[in-house]
Amino acid sequence: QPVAMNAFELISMSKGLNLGNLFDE
Amino acid sequence: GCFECLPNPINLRRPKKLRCAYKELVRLSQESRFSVNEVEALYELFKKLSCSIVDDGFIHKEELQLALFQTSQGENLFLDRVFDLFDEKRNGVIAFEEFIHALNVFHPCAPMEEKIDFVFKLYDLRQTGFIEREEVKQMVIAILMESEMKLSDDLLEQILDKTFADVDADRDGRINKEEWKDFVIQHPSLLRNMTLPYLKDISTVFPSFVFNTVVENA
Repeated sequence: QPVAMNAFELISMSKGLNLGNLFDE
Repeated sequence: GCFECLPNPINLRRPKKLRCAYKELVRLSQESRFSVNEVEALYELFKKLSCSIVDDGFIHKEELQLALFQTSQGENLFLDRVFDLFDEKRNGVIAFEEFIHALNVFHPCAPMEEKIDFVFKLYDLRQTGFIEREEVKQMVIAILMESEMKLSDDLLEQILDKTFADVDADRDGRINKEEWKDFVIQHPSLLRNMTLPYLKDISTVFPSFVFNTVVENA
């Protein structure tokens, strides 16, 4: 249920914040 | 490697040196949690990223976007914020030195405090020293767009109400650094993007640095 979520939990799922992708070959 | 590409006449910012000087590698190692060899390995990554669209020795926003989203088109609020925080000199491009400084915060050994500060700055869109409700709303709308999800305005406001009930301890309608810190310590999963396990042993992720190394067993 989205309403049970804290906004920051949602925000932290952004691809733009996942720098691990920089290391993909 | 990309730095050995043929000269590009429209490329005005092309650095004269094709390789990072030893002194520079040592300095960056001293300023960070990376060994000299690890800085060299990160230079391999930097070269790859910085020549993907414009081969000028700097990472442009479109190049960061291409690496993260596999497309250089479109707008993404989070990408903009990450780019701005990497771009210490605020000149619109990321130099190698800035790349090392920022990745240093993502090191598994970096203190939690540094990671908490970095995310606070990231989310403080207007850089007022507070994360405001409007900013959180803007970021939720951005993540919904990014993931192609839809929420009613009513649900969105409920999420914001819950968020501020959870985080804004003094109930002044904005989140200060202390409130953020207290909340994140209780919910460390919010920092999961802030640690890149690859950085623990970056020289095995980019072993090609061995061919370009200027220092043996540093």
